[in-house]
Amino acid sequence: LPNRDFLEAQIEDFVISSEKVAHVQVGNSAEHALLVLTKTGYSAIPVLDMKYHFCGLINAQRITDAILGLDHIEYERLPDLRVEDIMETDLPLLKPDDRFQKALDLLIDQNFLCVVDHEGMFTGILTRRVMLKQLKKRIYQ
Amino acid sequence: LPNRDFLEAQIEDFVISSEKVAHVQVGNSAEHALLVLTKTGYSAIPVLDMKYHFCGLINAQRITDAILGLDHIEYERLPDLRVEDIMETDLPLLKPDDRFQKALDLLIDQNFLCVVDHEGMFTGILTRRVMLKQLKKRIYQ
Ligand SMILES: Nc1ncnc2c1ncn2[C@@H]1O[C@@H]2COP(=O)(O)O[C@H]3[C@@H](O)[C@H](n4cnc5c(N)ncnc54)O[C@@H]3COP(=O)(O)O[C@H]2[C@H]1O
Ligand SMILES: Nc1ncnc2c1ncn2[C@@H]1O[C@@H]2COP(=O)(O)O[C@H]3[C@@H](O)[C@H](n4cnc5c(N)ncnc54)O[C@@H]3COP(=O)(O)O[C@H]2[C@H]1O
Repeated sequence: LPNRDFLEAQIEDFVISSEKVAHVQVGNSAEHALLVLTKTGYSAIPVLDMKYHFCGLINAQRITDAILGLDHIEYERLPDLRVEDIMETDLPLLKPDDRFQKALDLLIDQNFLCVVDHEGMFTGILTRRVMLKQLKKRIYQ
Repeated sequence: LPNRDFLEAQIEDFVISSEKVAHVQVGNSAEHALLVLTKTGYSAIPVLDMKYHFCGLINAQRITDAILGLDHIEYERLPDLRVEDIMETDLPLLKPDDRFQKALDLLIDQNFLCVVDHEGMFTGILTRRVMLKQLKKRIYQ
């Protein structure tokens, strides 16, 4: 079956490279992260340090959840909140030499995966969109 | 190729039915929608009317974007905002008798698709997760 071979292919050619990926710095405020999320329209984006090491993911729900009072959102607390206090860190990552098979398994439960090299440098993301386009192509072969 | 037959299958068995889908009402305030998005953790959810007709989608970015001032977020305007003023309405929908082929094409650009019957009633959603799981299964047949 032609389909199975592509699962052995490396992900490298399909990764959206880091300079095309919107991100925030680990030292940024939560308000700055909310502005970047709003302006780009992405539901989640990576958090990096000054040297481009991967630190975690941030989305609007985690920011709002952190300032949630009993029945309303306490916005006055937003300026005190830092990205590093609320980012998600326990998540599956890919390495640049990983294969499609592993990416497919992990993308079942994630909108996208961050690709991080052996020194912890962020090299880009692999998205469900790219995976779905490749799977559709293979179904027709 | 066994794979192609499944593209002719109807989506019906794979739809997450409406009672399992978090949603908000078209008459709700934007603040209520933000609370539901935060508490469920979903990045976007459907907007329905009182009779369960589909009206649109809402996410945190559209809410924050609507109250974005020049360089900060004007939260005091949140209580005046209604869901129907900011929801997204121009989006592709599925009908209950649509086939997998059409769902696959549309899921390339959407995290999930709302399923709406010929009377406009919301019957559920088809997600990228379900599609990816089915595609993975077919690749191995
Ligand atoms: N500006 C845009 N132009 C065209 N289509 C757009 C778009 N923004 C979103 N979409 C479409 O909506 C899907 C969901 O976007 P979301 O922001 O929830 O979720 C996104 C976002 O959280 C992240 N992402 C994608 N591209 C990114 C980038 N350049 N920088 C940062 N994060 C990105 O990966 C997730 C999955 O992306 P994926 O492409 O599979 O799926 C995307 C894509 O199909
Ligand atoms: N509580 C939870 N338990 C387990 N896994 C979870 C989860 N919340 C999110 N996920 C995982 O994260 C993916 C992205 O969720 P997101 O909220 O951005 O995007 C979601 C959300 O906007 C919407 N969605 C999914 N299930 C929903 C539900 N029961 N009610 C309302 N909206 C739902 O469909 C989008 C795509 O869902 P999909 O399942 O393909 O993909 C989900 C799923 O794989």
